[in-house]
Amino acid sequence: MNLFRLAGDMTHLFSIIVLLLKIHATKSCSGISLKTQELYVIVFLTRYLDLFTRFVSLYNTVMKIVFIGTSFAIVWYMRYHKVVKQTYNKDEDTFKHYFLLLPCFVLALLLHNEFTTMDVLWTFSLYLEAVAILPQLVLLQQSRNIDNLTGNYVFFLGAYRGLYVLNWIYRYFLQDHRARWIPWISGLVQTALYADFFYYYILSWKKHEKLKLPA
Amino acid sequence: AEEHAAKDEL
Repeated sequence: MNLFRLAGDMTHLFSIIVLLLKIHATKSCSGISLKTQELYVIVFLTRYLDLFTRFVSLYNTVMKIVFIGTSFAIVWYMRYHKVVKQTYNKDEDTFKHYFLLLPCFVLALLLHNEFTTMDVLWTFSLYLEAVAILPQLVLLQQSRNIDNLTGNYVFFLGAYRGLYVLNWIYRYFLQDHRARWIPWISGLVQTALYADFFYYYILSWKKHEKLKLPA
Repeated sequence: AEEHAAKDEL
């Protein structure tokens, strides 16, 4: 465990807490893509299959349970909570996210470390996580006003993966010197998808203006 | 063991 990875995990956790707080406090999920949240549930379920079979550390186990639990809670709020679900605007959440599942799964069948169920699904979860933010970014581009909490949520989500890239650099040069192409490449693709969001987010922050993504 | 090490991350 190094500082970059710990900071990355904490930023990831923080992004989820920001989102849960937004939904719980405002009883609204406007501007949030349910599709991205559903993809995250699939990512965590396929990523943490070894939750009960392999013990890495208490930290690891606790964080996995928290990530699975919170992502379920967010989807539950947006789908079933009597007040929140009315604030979900499905006509602006238009991305065909199920079209992401098959390519990621096929790619995992072709490109993986070991051809085992656990490893193929773990690899699938990495590829899926890389593109899971797409419905949310598309929604932000279409929605008129992006409220601060939603903007912060996406920012911290991107920052977490950026910190993981630093963690991989640190681990490779200072620790185990082992290349892990699959997490590296999917993590870089994921971080790259945030690049333009980061640009407009920081620009709006510097100009003290409302965040607006070009359509 | 080699690949499992890669899975110590979240």
